[in-house]
Amino acid sequence: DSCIQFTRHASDVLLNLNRLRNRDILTDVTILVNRQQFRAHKTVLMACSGLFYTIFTDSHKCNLNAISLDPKVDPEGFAILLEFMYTSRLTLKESLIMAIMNTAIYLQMDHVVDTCHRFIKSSDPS
Amino acid sequence: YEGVNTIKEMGRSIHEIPRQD
Repeated sequence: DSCIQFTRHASDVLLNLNRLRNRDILTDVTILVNRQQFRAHKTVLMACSGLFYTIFTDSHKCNLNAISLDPKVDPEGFAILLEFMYTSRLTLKESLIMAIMNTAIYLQMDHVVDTCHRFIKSSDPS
Repeated sequence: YEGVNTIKEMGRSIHEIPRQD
């Protein structure tokens, strides 16, 4: 038996999902972070974040079309993590690393938290 | 897929949604 593995398929699907997000096609939720609004697909959010998985598997919350995050969440940190969910690319800036890491802890994105820890360790001169 | 002869296809797998119409 033979099987053809399309090696780019996962990234091609993600690219298309990101284009859909950018064009606001079939986005089904608005995430409110302080006063900033982010449109996204619930399925992508819950596939990447333990917090969103818990929210959208709750039958009382899964139909909400707007979710407010804790006001302590930094909108810039959230924007970087949302971009990561849709692109696989995490932009780590030293000035924002704590905001990104705290937001990743809040969103329960454990592997991103580990990566932030490693980034902080590697950039600490001591 | 153990025991299956897997052939790698490196090109695009699906159509590309345009950035904007």
